[in-house]
Amino acid sequence: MGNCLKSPTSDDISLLHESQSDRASFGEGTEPDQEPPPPYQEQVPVPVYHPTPSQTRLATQLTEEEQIRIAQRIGLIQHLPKGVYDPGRDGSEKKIRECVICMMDFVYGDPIRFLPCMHIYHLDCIDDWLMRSFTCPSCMEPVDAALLSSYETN
Amino acid sequence: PLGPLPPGWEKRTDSNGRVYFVNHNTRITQWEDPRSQG
Repeated sequence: MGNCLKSPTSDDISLLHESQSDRASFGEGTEPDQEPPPPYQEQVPVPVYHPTPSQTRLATQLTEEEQIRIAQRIGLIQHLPKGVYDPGRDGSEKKIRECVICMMDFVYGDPIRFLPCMHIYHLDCIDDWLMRSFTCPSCMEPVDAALLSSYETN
Repeated sequence: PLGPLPPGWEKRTDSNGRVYFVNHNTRITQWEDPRSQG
């Protein structure tokens, strides 16, 4: 009948202690009970950027000016509010059920980002989109110029 | 200081800026720093 009901052996207990002591000795910036680390990849994928919506360039091929513009764009995106999808709340999540970028339904707990026009998208989906075009995919409204000027004066 | 990584290990950062470690021999990845595992 197998030994699924076997009592914990000393090995099991030591394993338990071992995993706890592992947690105490973590490298910087890692959270113990997070999802598994990224899968193994021979080479670190070189980030690809889009100086203009129609152009695709390796990070290593960007001009200095493009690098500055992209860094500014990343800075602006980080300024946009983000949250977690919760259909129960009264916010815009109540109405919007699907991320129009990936066409997938929002699921409770999904990381989302709000645009000034209050349209919401999956965080990863909209961040990718905004790197190419700094407008709302739904209403095409440019991301609030106020956001731009407040970022540049800081 | 922890000193150099053991042979075959590489330190990487994921898209969220979290540090993880890659072993090219066993092709595994882990959050824990191999140098602190004794």
